[in-house]
Amino acid sequence: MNIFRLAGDMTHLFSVLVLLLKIHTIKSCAGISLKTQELYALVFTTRYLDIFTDFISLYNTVMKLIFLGSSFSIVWYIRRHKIVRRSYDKDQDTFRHYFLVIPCLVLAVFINHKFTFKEVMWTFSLYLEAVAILPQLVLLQRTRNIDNLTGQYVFLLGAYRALYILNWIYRHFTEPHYVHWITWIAGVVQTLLYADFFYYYFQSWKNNEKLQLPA
Amino acid sequence: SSNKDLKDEL
Repeated sequence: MNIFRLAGDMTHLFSVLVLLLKIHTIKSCAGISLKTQELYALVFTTRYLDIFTDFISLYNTVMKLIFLGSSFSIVWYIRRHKIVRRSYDKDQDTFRHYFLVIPCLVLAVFINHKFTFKEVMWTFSLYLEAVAILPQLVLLQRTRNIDNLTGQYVFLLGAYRALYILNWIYRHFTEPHYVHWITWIAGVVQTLLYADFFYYYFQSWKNNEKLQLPA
Repeated sequence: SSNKDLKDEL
């Protein structure tokens, strides 16, 4: 465990807690894409299949349970909670899951480290995580403006994977044979996808104006 | 295998 990895995990944890807290306190999910949240629940489910078979550390298991629990709670809130669900904008959040799920599944079947069910599922979760934010970014562009908490949520989500890239670079230089190009490529694609959002987020923050994403 | 070491990440 290095500082980049810990910072990345804490940033990731903070992003899901910010979102869960926002939905829980103001009982609203305005501006939040349910599609993205469902994709994240799928990412964690397919990524953590080994949660009960391979014990790595208490920290690892606890964090996996938190990510699984928070992502499914957020989906539950938006789908089932009698007050929160009213603020869900289903007419705007129309991105089709299968446009992302199917290509990632096909890619994972053909490009993976080992052709076993768990390994293909794990690789699928990497590819899917890289693109899971797209429905959320599309929704932000459609709704034209974005409240601070949602902006912070997306920013933290992007920052966590950028920190993981630093962690991979660090491990590459400190651990022998640490080569995982699939993880690296998926992680870089994911961070680049956020890059344009980062650009507009910083612009709005610097000019102290509401964030407007270009159409 | 080296792949194991990556599974220690989240």
